Amino acid sequence: KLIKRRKDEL
Amino acid sequence: MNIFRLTGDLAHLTAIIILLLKIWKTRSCSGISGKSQILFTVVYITRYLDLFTNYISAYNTLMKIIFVVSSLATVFLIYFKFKATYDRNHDTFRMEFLIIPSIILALLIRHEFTVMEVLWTFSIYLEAVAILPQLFLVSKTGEAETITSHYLFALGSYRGLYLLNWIWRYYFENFLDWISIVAGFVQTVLYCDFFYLYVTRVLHGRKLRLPA
Repeated sequence: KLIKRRKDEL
Repeated sequence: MNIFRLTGDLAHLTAIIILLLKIWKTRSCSGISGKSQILFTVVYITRYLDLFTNYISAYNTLMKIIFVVSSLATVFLIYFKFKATYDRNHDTFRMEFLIIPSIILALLIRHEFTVMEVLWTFSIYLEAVAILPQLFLVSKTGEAETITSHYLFALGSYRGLYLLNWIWRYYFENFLDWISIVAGFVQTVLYCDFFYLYVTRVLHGRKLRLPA
């Protein structure tokens, strides 16, 4: 969950 | 998306454009560390491999492509097109001192032990220290051109703004990733000495010259 969401960052 | 992340991304983009324009307009890459630029290229390539595996948004995809392509272009300009102007005698920081510890740390401290996750983590650790050859070059020559100072300021601000973004995301989205936060903090701290000189000298119209 947390790991997936940070993937929207550059 | 929040205001800190957007301004952070724009600062990052601005830094890249400033550097490319400086090299292109002056037909010279003197004062620029080719090694830092190689390290940034490695950072973008290893981090943005997810371009092939998952789609997030047009903004995300576009920015990732811009970062990869522009860093490759910068490396090309330094090592091929304007090779004669490259300060290789001053650009002596050893890249392996940064790459090898980043690999080891990424293998030890990461969320999941998968190829993509370890490479992502490696890119985060390497990015934190990738500017060191550039700062080393500036300290060796004792000065930086004003345009190079603007580049460093924009590049340093970007991760600092991301720190604010992570505080924001922690409060409003319950999002927390210690790997990014600690590495981002280290990355920002490395620029502190430079920020001080930038504000006290460059913004007062003087050239960035290191105190003797």
